[in-house]
Amino acid sequence: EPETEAHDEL
Amino acid sequence: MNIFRFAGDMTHLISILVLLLKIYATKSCSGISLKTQELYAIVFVARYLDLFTDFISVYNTVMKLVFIGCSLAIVWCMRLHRVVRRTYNKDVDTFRHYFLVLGCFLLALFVHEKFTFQEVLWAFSIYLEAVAILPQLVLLQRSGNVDNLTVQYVFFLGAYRAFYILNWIYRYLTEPHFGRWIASVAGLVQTALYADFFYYYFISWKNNAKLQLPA
Repeated sequence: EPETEAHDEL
Repeated sequence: MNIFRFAGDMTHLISILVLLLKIYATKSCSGISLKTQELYAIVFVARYLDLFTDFISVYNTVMKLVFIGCSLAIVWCMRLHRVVRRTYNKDVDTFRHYFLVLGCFLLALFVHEKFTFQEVLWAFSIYLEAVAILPQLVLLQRSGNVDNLTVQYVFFLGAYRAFYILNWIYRYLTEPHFGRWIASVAGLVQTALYADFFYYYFISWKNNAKLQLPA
């Protein structure tokens, strides 16, 4: 299972 | 960060500043939906809990703090400020926004990227933001006579959404692993809600007339 990306948007 | 994302963030910031300016300069919040403002405050607080866990950039951190601070300040003014709270159109701002909160939370429990506290709250904030403008649009339509700053506020909010969609298209085309389907679909729904408003906005602009929404 791929790691969730950090949410880089506002 | 691409130019569309930056333009989106700036129009979002401008919309909030326009609203604060209106409240500060006219000491009035008439035409502004407290329900929508409360929803935005919930959206920002729920989404930016990651301030404590993830660091993206100074820009992101500062903007998050500004958004949380401004949205709480607006709610505070509309509810508690001695003068401003008397100008609130309570009788026309009757949208039952708690249903939106409940609906979005249930949706987030089932549709999310990962079943963790933070990810569920993040999805919840995305869904809630998509529909948070509804009480404001209903209020605009009901009150008919809308002042210019309120119209500009909604216009800039809509512009922010439009720029974010361009940003996602750009990222999709340029980043190999860009797939933020939850945010993109919710963002499309949110922007569609503004379509009607934009239609009448451009008509009034073309005719150089005051914005009139049909009843």
